[in-house]
Amino acid sequence: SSMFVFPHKLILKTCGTTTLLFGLHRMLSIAAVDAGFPSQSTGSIDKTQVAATPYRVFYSRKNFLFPDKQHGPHRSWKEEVKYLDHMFTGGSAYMVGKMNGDHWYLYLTAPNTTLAPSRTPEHQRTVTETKVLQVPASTAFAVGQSAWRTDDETLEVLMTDLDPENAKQFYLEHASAVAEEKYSKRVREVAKEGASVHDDTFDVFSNTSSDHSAYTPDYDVDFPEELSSQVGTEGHSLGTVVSEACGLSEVYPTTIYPDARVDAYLFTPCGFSANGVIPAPDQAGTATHYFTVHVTPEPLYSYASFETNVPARRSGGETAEVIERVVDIFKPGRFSVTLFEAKADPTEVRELGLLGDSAANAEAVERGRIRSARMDKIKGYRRVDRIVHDFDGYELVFRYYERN
Amino acid sequence: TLSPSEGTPHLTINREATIDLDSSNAFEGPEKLLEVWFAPAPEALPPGSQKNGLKAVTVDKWKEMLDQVNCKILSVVESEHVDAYLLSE
Repeated sequence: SSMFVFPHKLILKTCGTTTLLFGLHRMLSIAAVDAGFPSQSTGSIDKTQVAATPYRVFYSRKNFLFPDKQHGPHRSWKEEVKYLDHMFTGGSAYMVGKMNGDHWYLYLTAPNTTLAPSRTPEHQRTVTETKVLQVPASTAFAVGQSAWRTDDETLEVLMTDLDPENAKQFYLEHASAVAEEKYSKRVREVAKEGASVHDDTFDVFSNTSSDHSAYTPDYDVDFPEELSSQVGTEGHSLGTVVSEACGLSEVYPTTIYPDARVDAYLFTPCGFSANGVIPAPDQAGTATHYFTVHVTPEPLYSYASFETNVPARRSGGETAEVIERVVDIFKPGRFSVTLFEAKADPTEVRELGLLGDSAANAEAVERGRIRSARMDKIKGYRRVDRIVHDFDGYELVFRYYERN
Repeated sequence: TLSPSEGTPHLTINREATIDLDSSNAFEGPEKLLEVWFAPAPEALPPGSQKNGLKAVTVDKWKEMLDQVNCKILSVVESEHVDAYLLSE
């Protein structure tokens, strides 16, 4: 499971029998009391009863394999929607994909316009306009203060029926063997004995090129004392070994993203999780993106997920290339892809006169068509379904693939 | 090849949570995914909110919330614009 905390939003992705929605009340309370977001008070002096009003909520999941084993509202989509409807007004629930196959569920609320910023002030418009004209049309609205941000996109690849032989690399036994072979027994000894802060001997990549330096764990410890330790763990060190060996660290390589940091963990006896934090190399700290990966390799219910909000144009290639790199790591029998993209603000498009350039407009449409066609041709797979949903502010494209 | 800058995110590990962590009883992978936005953009936080918004919230507070989800924090990568928590289960 993973959580990403941005100044303005929180992403929580949890696996297995976790009770994600049970955390919502406390999350809204923390957002109000500790982060100071506007709240609705019930009049109680109990601070846990104060809840921040979200600007927007998204909840999604693939259909569960064993719903009866889940807890709370997570036994069925109907119960989850009921729970969310009780908490939020104006929510909409969707099922995307084949009912008798791998489908996907989505719940989302409409934007709370009372929390949206005012439109770009007139005196800033000239500056914004200048920036717009200097960037490609596809990124035209990534600048300025608009609530509409076309750099907001989320790609999720959900993979099942993983190749069993390939999935062995996500088992402790296999990873230990790889670690011992590739980096010598010293890695595990240090992990078990405990490495001191900044102990160079814990650099599992010390024998490899400096390109991997961003993936080297360091142990700056600032957890609360009762939670912290100056010692690394075997799960983390082997997680790092696996992310390197399986090719995950090459999805967003340090040659392009020198400040990228991957935090990976290999569970016992199997299972793997990784979070990546990817500062944009070309924007001087103005944007940081993430990716997250979770793997359960057991043959009966093998599954892997990959999710990122790194804009495809910044990843050194097309979205289809990212998908191919990911699919090549896990070699699933079938997988679905959801691509959630913010749309440009039509009012701003009109005001800035960008649609007046018919040639540029036609070029953008053609680019989109080529991109879509490329997404339909993932090496080794055939695209079975393609479903497009047009939401308020976003476009969702769901695709489903099966191995050739 | 570029070099890491001083702004490179740094990792903190919660060793206590990893002791005796065993996923033998896990039985399926598909996750639930929740995204809650409190403002349309990081530069559009409402008046009265903390300067860093949700990033101003302490690890202990998130731990309280995650207890209700049945997740523990294994490690955190902190960066200027986002904190990434790796969780149990």
